Amino acid sequence: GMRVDEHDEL
Amino acid sequence: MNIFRLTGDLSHLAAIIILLLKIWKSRSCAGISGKSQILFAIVFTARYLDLLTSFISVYNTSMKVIYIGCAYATVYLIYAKFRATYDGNHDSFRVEFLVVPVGGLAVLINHTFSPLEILWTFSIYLESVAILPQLFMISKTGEAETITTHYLFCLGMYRTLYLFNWVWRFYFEGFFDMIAIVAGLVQTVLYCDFFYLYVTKVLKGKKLSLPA
Repeated sequence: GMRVDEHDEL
Repeated sequence: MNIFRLTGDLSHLAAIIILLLKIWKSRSCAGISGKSQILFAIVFTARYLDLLTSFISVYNTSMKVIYIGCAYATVYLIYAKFRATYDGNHDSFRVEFLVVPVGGLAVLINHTFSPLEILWTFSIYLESVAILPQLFMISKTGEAETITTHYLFCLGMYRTLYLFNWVWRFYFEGFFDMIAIVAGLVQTVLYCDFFYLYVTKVLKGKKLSLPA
């Protein structure tokens, strides 16, 4: 799932 | 990082630079939707606020800074420097019909109900539809300069490549972000009609013009 507050994409 | 993500980012960068160069070299923003460009500036601003809160990599930070800088430079060229060439009459898409529902959706459907996260979600949703004023403008005038179609192709390819990136990341990293995936699919679908015209017309050396 999504790791919140870790958006590593642009 | 995988090849789809890297080529996606580079395609995005190419799109942004093609547009800037087109406007700069021709000293004109004819045929370009200023509204779409304002929406992209809002998208980058809302999404990259994390520049202030978290560090991921030099690559990540540099690209974000370049994207934001270019987005504002483009808006400046259209609305200030080359304003006289801006075709406002044909840029008549009502952006509030995009921004308001997208804002509401971001508040309702997000990963975490926090200001930064909602702004990130808003930017993802808004990006998926931000090109609509530009596509609307082309459908209204019935044509687009070839350089503008190259811009649109690169911009559309970027999210298409990201779709492959997400498939890759799901299989090899177990990573998936449903909000980005669904919005990315919507974004890519919006370009399908244009992709078809690009391949059947522009790549065969013809100008993109729509039947009256």
